[in-house]
Amino acid sequence: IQDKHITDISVGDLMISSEKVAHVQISNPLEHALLVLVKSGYSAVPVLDSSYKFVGTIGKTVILNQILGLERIEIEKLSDILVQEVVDNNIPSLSRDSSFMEGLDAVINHPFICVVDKDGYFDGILTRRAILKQFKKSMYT
Amino acid sequence: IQDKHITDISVGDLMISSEKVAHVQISNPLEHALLVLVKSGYSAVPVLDSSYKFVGTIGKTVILNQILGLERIEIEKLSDILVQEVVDNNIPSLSRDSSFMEGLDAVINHPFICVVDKDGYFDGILTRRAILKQFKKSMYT
Ligand SMILES: Nc1ncnc2c1ncn2[C@@H]1O[C@@H]2COP(=O)(O)O[C@H]3[C@@H](O)[C@H](n4cnc5c(N)ncnc54)O[C@@H]3COP(=O)(O)O[C@H]2[C@H]1O
Ligand SMILES: Nc1ncnc2c1ncn2[C@@H]1O[C@@H]2COP(=O)(O)O[C@H]3[C@@H](O)[C@H](n4cnc5c(N)ncnc54)O[C@@H]3COP(=O)(O)O[C@H]2[C@H]1O
Repeated sequence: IQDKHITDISVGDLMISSEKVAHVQISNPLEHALLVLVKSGYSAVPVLDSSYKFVGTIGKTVILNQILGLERIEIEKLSDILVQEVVDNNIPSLSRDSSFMEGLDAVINHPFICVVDKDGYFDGILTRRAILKQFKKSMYT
Repeated sequence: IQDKHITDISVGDLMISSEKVAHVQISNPLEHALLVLVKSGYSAVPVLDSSYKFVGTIGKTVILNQILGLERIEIEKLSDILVQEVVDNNIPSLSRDSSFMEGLDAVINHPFICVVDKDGYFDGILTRRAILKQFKKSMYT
């Protein structure tokens, strides 16, 4: 990747592969999802189904919105509500072969984008940080 | 800014000015900080002191880490602990006159950077999104 021109770089060259990505499953209760988010320190993570297909993403804000009631914090809802009920499945995804420009376009409004294969199985994530590091490299050459 | 070359753009050209930035004060309890974060939807926001000087940032993870005990969620701590006790004040800041390259360097490891004037008063924030939009523009010209 060192000597590739920016327009020859693909999303596959820059993504974090799936085994290094923290994620949750749609069947998990919000209690488990919140634990994964707080332990990993991430604002949001990918959501997969039991066959490892990409479904969407879940973040701290949507979970906290479920439990912050008017009068008090309704902690018990964390074990009642499943990820499936609040997952954000309106998230764009890319493939490994997508171009650098498609990756840049996608992260303008999203901190990360999920990468899937042609059958929809989860391959990894493309982060803003990866695009920015590449941008910095291209400014110095 | 339209017709400036990327190396002539300054952080002041790209920042979101302070009146549009959600923030909390160091004297606030974590309960108020969490409310601002959930209502605004942001992962983290700037922390200022009573004279509007920049102190640091606070995010959802550090607040949740305070209340997620081993056995249960210790909600009462939200009103006991102040922002001042958990603020992250190890955050770099820039000035309006800082260059585009200094801005790009700073956001590689931080989703946003605070902009302060020469006396340390809060001027605004530089976000990754602003840098990425400028990057995209520069790729098309
Ligand atoms: N443990 C850690 N060590 C060092 N730096 C850390 C870190 N956690 C967060 N950061 C820094 O903070 C940025 C924003 O993280 P956030 O969790 O809001 O947003 C993250 C998170 O939602 C997701 N993400 C990144 N890496 C992930 C992973 N391994 N597993 C799951 N989600 C990940 O992608 C978003 C953008 O990530 P990006 O790397 O561009 O940007 C990250 C990174 O620069
Ligand atoms: N209400 C909203 N409407 C539309 N898009 C939204 C949004 N809230 C978040 N986003 C999108 O999600 C990205 C990450 O937001 P996050 O809250 O983790 O991280 C944010 C947040 O911590 C902070 N931030 C951004 N704008 C802020 C503001 N007006 N006041 C306080 N903090 C702000 O700077 C970080 C990076 O912001 P950036 O714009 O690069 O990137 C934002 C933006 O692309």
